[in-house]
Amino acid sequence: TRSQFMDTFTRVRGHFNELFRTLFGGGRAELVLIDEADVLESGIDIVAQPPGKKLQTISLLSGGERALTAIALLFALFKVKPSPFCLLDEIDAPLDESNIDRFIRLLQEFIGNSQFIIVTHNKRTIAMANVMYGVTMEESGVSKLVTVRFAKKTS
Amino acid sequence: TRSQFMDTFTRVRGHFNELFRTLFGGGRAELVLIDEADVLESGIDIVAQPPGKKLQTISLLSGGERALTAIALLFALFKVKPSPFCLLDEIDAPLDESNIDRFIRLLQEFIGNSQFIIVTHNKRTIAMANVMYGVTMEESGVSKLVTVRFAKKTS
Amino acid sequence: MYFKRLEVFGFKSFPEKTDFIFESGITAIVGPNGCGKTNIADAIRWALGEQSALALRGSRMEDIIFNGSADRKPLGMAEVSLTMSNPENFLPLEYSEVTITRRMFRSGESHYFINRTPCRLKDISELFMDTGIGTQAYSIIEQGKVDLVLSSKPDDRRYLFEEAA
Amino acid sequence: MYFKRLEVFGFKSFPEKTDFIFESGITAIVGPNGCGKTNIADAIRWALGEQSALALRGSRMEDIIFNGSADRKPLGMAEVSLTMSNPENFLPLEYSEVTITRRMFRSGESHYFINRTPCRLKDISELFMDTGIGTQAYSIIEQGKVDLVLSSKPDDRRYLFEEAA
Ligand SMILES: Nc1ncnc2c1ncn2[C@@H]1O[C@H](COP(=O)(O)OP(=O)(O)OP(=O)(O)O)[C@@H](O)[C@H]1O
Ligand SMILES: Nc1ncnc2c1ncn2[C@@H]1O[C@H](COP(=O)(O)OP(=O)(O)OP(=O)(O)O)[C@@H](O)[C@H]1O
Ligand SMILES: [Mg+2]
Ligand SMILES: [Mg+2]
Repeated sequence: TRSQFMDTFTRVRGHFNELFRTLFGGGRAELVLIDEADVLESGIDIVAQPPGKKLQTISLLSGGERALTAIALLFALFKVKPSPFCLLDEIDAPLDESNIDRFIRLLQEFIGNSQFIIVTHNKRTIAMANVMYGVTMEESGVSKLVTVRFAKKTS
Repeated sequence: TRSQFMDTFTRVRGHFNELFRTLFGGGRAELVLIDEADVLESGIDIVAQPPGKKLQTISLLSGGERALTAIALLFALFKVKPSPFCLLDEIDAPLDESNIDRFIRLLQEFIGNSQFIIVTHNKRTIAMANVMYGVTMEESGVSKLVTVRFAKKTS
Repeated sequence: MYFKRLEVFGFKSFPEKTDFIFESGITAIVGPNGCGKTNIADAIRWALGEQSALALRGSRMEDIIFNGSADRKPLGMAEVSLTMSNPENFLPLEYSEVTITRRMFRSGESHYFINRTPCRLKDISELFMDTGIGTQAYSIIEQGKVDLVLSSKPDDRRYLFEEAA
Repeated sequence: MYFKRLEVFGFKSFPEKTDFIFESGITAIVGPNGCGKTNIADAIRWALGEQSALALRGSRMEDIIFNGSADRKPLGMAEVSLTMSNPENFLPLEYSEVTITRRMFRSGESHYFINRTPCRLKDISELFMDTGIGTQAYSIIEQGKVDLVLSSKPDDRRYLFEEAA
């Protein structure tokens, strides 16, 4: 229904700007309904301006800036309607170390309500997990699971 | 011309298998002309089988396996017709540490004839460069270049 | 409600019965390229009812059955079970714990189970209908696909908002 | 023949004249997300004659001119010069060193130079015609595009072989 969609859209938009500013340490981001008259069919535009930079089309953003912007949007959707679990497969791949730190710090706000499974090659990301599953292929073509439970995160 | 294309294709195919086996430590890879009767129009299929695994469509390969396979093909083309310079923008992003080592070891075979410019976030890749350009944005929105020349690689 | 366990048997690169226990908080899955990490994500999606072989990186659904290796023959069947808690009957069933099982043979013949009782795929879809589980496109972000929400057309990205509504 | 120097002025995030010296062997370009590394790759491609704004991640060609920042006004022009050695007249010119320059204003008006002598874009394209420089699709691998050669259709990937032939 129209009001249901507008309510959702408005809330996601609010979270998106907020999360963008958290991940980028400033700047601003917007979601724009292309056709405000036809809310139930309108496409949605994304506007993003990293701190200290001029506003331009998102195509000109760097690979890492785009990934971080997408993460802000996905988590904004997640805030409005959480899922009991969330699986992220190597979403930290394009991020530099300081952006990975910001991303994993943001993740802490969400783990109360959802389980997160993160596939990663990055040591910083691994360091903030409660549990680590190592997957190996000692025998070619055959996957095996090894569990490593970190004692530290029991708080 | 038909014979020119077939000669190129055959040589690329040979190098592709060879480079694949170097990067994967075994296995095999093939290039297949879909329509052997119409060499000048035929599409080209890629077949790749990592060591110890069964042959399957390349869609089932992992992200890192696909990147390594693509690298083998691109370098096979490069071997047949080298370019004076080659720019690689974060092609190591999906690779794990041991595959990055294999990739950078392979790179050594090509630097005699071509200059390589590699954009990377990876410490291992950086460690094997002769020169490193650091790009910074101390002033928001303004890129600045800092040169770091490594003394070691003067051989 | 939360996921408790995933059992994988004969699915892609897992010829041996493998148990994956879900923990609260953050679980990291690590390992070298091609070792099977994304295959675990594929197993979860398949258990939740994914019908497209392409979405699971295959060309036919049969591609998700262990196809053999240098030293092992292919298997004839893949089976994945996903066990979840069911507090306050979040899912419309009397059990405090619900296990959904999907099994498929090379012929394409498929069997479905809820708590080990045979059922139809339809029953599993209806079970999850109002929970958002299995359909929320933003709860599984696939490898290399993070950029899609930005590179997709303005019309195409609507569905994410419709799902959150 | 090898590249010697790249001078960037007013191109994308480089409002100040910046010299980039090409070395033999391997040059690593490093820095945080968004600092300008890929913009350097774009500058090289633009200097070599790239005509598609989309290929340079813009929507209009004007997008490649420095558009300002929090503390700086936009510039009115972008200019990139690429200097290369020319041993044994690899390029059909008398010089032992060749510099190609491309300059563009916001109006879209563009100027081209070979060793600081005005010329047409056509002259630059003809200069490189048989060398493979600027056209070899496999000599520049763009960020996130490594997988393309595998995910493209069998017919689409032919062009790589045709370029190598
Ligand atoms: N039906 C099958 N039978 C056997 N092996 C399979 C099957 N389907 C896929 N595989 C194997 O699984 C491997 C890919 O696993 P996966 O995509 O999970 O890797 P990954 O751990 O995510 O690696 P990366 O870090 O590179 O993304 C491939 O090598 C493929 O051969
Ligand atoms: N015309 C322009 N004027 C000013 N800034 C621009 C212009 N075009 C692009 N930029 C800026 O350049 C930045 C992107 O730079 P670039 O793509 O080179 O980053 P990068 O160093 O490759 O980062 P990553 O590691 O994330 O790939 C964007 O933040 C964008 O705002
Ligand atoms: Mg993977
Ligand atoms: Mg980049």
